[in-house]
Amino acid sequence: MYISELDIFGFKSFANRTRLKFSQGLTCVVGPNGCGKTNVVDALRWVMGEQKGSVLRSDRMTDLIFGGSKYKKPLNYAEVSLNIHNNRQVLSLAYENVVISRRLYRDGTSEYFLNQTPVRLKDIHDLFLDTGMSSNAYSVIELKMVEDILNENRESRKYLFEEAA
Amino acid sequence: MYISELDIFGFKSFANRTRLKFSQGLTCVVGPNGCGKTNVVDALRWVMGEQKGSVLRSDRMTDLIFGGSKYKKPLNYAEVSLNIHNNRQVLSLAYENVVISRRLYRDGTSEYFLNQTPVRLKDIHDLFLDTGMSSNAYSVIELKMVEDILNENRESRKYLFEEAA
Amino acid sequence: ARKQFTQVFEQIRSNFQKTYALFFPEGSGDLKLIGNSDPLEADVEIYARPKTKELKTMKALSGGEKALTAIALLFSVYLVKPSPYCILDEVDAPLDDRNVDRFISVLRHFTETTQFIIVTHNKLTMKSADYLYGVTMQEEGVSKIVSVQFKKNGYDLLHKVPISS
Amino acid sequence: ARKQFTQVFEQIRSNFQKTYALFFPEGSGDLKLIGNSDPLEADVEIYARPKTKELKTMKALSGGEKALTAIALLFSVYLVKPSPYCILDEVDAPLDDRNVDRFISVLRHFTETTQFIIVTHNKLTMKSADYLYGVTMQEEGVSKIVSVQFKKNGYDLLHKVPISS
Ligand SMILES: Nc1ncnc2c1ncn2[C@@H]1O[C@H](COP(=O)(O)OP(=O)(O)OP(=O)(O)O)[C@@H](O)[C@H]1O
Ligand SMILES: Nc1ncnc2c1ncn2[C@@H]1O[C@H](COP(=O)(O)OP(=O)(O)OP(=O)(O)O)[C@@H](O)[C@H]1O
Ligand SMILES: [Mg+2]
Ligand SMILES: [Mg+2]
Repeated sequence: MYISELDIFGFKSFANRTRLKFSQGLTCVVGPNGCGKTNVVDALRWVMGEQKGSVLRSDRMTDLIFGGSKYKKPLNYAEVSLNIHNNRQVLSLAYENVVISRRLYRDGTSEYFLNQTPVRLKDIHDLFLDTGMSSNAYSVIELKMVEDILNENRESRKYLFEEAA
Repeated sequence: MYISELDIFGFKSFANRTRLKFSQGLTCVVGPNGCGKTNVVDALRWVMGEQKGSVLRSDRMTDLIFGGSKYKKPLNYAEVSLNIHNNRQVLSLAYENVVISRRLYRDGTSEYFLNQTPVRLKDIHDLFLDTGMSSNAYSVIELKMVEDILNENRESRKYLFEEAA
Repeated sequence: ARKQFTQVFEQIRSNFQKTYALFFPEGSGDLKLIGNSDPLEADVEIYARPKTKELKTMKALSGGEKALTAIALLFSVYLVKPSPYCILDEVDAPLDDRNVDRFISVLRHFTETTQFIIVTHNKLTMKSADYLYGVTMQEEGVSKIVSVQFKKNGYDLLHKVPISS
Repeated sequence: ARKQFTQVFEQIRSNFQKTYALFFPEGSGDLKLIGNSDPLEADVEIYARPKTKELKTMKALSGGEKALTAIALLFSVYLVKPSPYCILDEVDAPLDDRNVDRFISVLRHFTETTQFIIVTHNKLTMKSADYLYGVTMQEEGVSKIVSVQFKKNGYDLLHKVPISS
């Protein structure tokens, strides 16, 4: 299984449609402070079903929609899509290629799609339940998590192991 | 007032006598991970009277003495001296040049010196009490403190201000 | 639940022993459950030995040594459940050049089965990338992906020409 | 006590407004006591505006923006009580090249009255040093200062020759 493309529109600072392709190997994302690198990480987490405001760094879900800038007005919805190749049948679907999409409107309504079929958030969670891709898995490693373990915080270290089990 | 020299012997990884000179301007301390850069910072804090094991990263005071390496046996004492020019009479002493020294023996006994006169730790604390050099002042800024403020920890942020007052 | 936890713990432990040895070639790392015979109540202790000489508690390690140990642990947890991608957000910040090299070569070790997306400010890390996405905010407040470099085996895939080192 | 706290708070606040503007030339920063009319019971709120457009809570800032804001705050507290030296241990790790430049020029602004000792892995920071101490462990477990470079105004003080760029 591998991801081939991430499509971001209206999510956080990505007012314009942005497409990132991924292949096998190391992909580096670089740029100045505040330019949007961690926002790309947030977009990937969000389309996979992440719900926690603390993880997405937003107090309200609608804060995830592009809120406007000096020259651009705020947008009405945010949409992120992820293309996954199911080449080893890890996902229990008959599809070879899976596209999951998530959309959030200003009024708070959400839409989810699996290969353009409307589904519920639960269906997206269930799809990834037994893979390492569910939102509580460790496919994102950041410096803050590194510090939690370093700080000799026995509870957060134990929690790390309990989550994995 | 300015510091002109730091003399380290037997403190943490400094098994050999090491002397650092300081002048006006920016001094950078560089080197690989684990080579001893933060230990230099600890030495400066310790000679100024720092007592907290959490700050000095040691469970026991005697852990500060060089504990031995592949080729060297542990040492019996640690000693750090700091040379301060009192050119603007910030320190309430008649001296133009002040040398404070701190020594710690394996059996736990400590010695403190002010221009080679034996003094108590309290005297060193009192000497710097109204300057920004006392051990609870903010003359050392490290990434961990930066994170404490960032983590929206109201108590630690408030504590920062209370300590300053 | 107890059985499941112990099973996962043993998996993480075995991963950690291997991963740690990849990050610290002369060293060895281990995890133990201590403090209680009931695994669900016990604490997890991290044993880290960056070089052959001595076992250190996390507290005695330098900033960079701690970070690399924690990255090894988080990666060990990640390896328990297969995920096609692993995102690392600026975890290389505390590492010196040699440890960045080791960090990258450990990732290379796993690129057969894992796609890595690395957010970084580190020049060495960037140089090792197979694919490079540059993010900027040319228009204030709006993120844009501007420079994209694709290379594979010294060949620039995007411009279809060989890359001169 | 209340009077002393308010006095010190106002000092830190004034320092923060100035320091923040030095770090973020197009922005502005402020501190306010909120939540309680009694200053000793109130919380400190940090207002950060990296660019003219909008005031952000600490939560909405990127990793590098937060770090620079926190460094500005810690420095503002430091400035309340004069100390001849200020030690910065790897605080430049999350900063991009442009922010490292700004960080160094802010330090330069204060070198008249403060000696800075900067521990760093950052090449740009190292280049700006007036004095450079390299720490290594050539002999395992033993720290040694190996390379010392002294330059002032393009002149190598140690070797008494002009430095070629
Ligand atoms: N809903 C939104 N609308 C517009 N801009 C947003 C929105 N949410 C976040 N931003 C902006 O995105 C920027 C943060 O981007 P991000 O956290 O990705 O930075 P970064 O590239 O990771 O930087 P660093 O290197 O400092 O970590 C901030 O300037 C923030 O104001
Ligand atoms: N009492 C002691 N005797 C001998 N070695 C010690 C003693 N205390 C600490 N050390 C060693 O000093 C080293 C840590 O040094 P330090 O924290 O200064 O590293 P650093 O240069 O700041 O690295 P980093 O860049 O990773 O932060 C460790 O290897 C530790 O084992
Ligand atoms: Mg970021
Ligand atoms: Mg250090």
